[in-house]
Amino acid sequence: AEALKDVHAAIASNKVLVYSKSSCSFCKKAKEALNQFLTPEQYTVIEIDKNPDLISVMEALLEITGNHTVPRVFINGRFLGGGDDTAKAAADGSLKKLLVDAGVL
Amino acid sequence: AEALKDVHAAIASNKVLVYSKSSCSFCKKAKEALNQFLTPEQYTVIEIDKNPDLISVMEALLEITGNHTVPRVFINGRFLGGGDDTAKAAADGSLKKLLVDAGVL
Ligand SMILES: N[C@@H](CCC(=O)N[C@@H](CS)C(=O)NCC(=O)O)C(=O)O
Ligand SMILES: N[C@@H](CCC(=O)N[C@@H](CS)C(=O)NCC(=O)O)C(=O)O
Ligand code: FES
Repeated sequence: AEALKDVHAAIASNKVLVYSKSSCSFCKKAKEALNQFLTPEQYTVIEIDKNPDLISVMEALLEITGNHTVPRVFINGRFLGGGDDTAKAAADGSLKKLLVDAGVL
Repeated sequence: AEALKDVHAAIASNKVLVYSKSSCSFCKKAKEALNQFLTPEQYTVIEIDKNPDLISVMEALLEITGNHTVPRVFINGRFLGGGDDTAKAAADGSLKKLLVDAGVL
């Protein structure tokens, strides 16, 4: 579907990418984890609830990551995880390392 | 509206009541907080995303609690708070006290 191509393109062209829903507190938690290391300009958030093609985007995320939940966080083209994984990575230092390796920090 | 009456009735007739959305991780967090002290039979969860009258239920919750977010937790007819407040209350002992005072524990 069109969405799969767009999602792959977004993952490839954004060093730090978050698929999110604007009303979701777990997505806010992932953004706050990133905010410990980055300014908002240094990462991209795609609020999929604002996308009329929401269902195809979620299908694409399911295909790529094995789940269609939000948030979905990608660093340097690689899938990091959801809200829990991102918060854990922020706390244990692995998120910082990923950002340094990605050349963002 | 009809929903306001129903929400007041639910709050009055359930010692422990959670307004939730089934897909929401923050609501899951509130249920897990309650699960530290109660079995699922001891509290009532209303998944408002399964209610065709969702908008009126959220309007009723806005009127009663000042916000239309989920989760909304009520103990013994009194509004406790959302996911953060419930998790905090579980951790600091105040939730247990409320449940004892309510005669649930
Ligand atoms: N443990 C996952 C939870 C992901 C999850 O359950 N996300 C919810 C929102 S909080 C979701 O996308 N539910 C399905 C939906 O909204 O369609 C994480 O850490 O990200
Ligand atoms: N800090 C609040 C957060 C509540 C919140 O933002 N809830 C979100 C879902 S996680 C919500 O209801 N958003 C509006 C909506 O889904 O319509 C709490 O602890 O409960
Ligand atoms: S929708 Fe509530 S935490 Fe995601």
